[in-house]
Amino acid sequence: QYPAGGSSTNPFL
Amino acid sequence: PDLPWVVKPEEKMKFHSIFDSLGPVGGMLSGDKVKPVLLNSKLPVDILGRVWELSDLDRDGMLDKDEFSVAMYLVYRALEGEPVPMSLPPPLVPPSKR
Repeated sequence: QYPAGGSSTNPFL
Repeated sequence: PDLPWVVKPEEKMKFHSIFDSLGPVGGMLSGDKVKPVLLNSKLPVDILGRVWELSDLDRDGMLDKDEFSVAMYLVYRALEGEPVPMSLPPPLVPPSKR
């Protein structure tokens, strides 16, 4: 799961 | 002035069947389901990261069918040697998200 907002929604970062 | 989506109907069908085979939940695929598929392309991770940025139009960390089709389109073009753009050109934005 990735929190909304920010670059953390990108699984490649 | 509706631009035709650059993803051709036959490509869209192919991408949609890949999408369905990955087990979407509520019509969405999470990043951890999409990631191995994109990694399969053997493209560099920084390129795939940009593909994700361009595809996840609502930045929710999940791809719906149209967003996934954009991602696959960019990966296929990249494999053919075309550079991945820094921003999504209007014809690549799915008609449902303009």
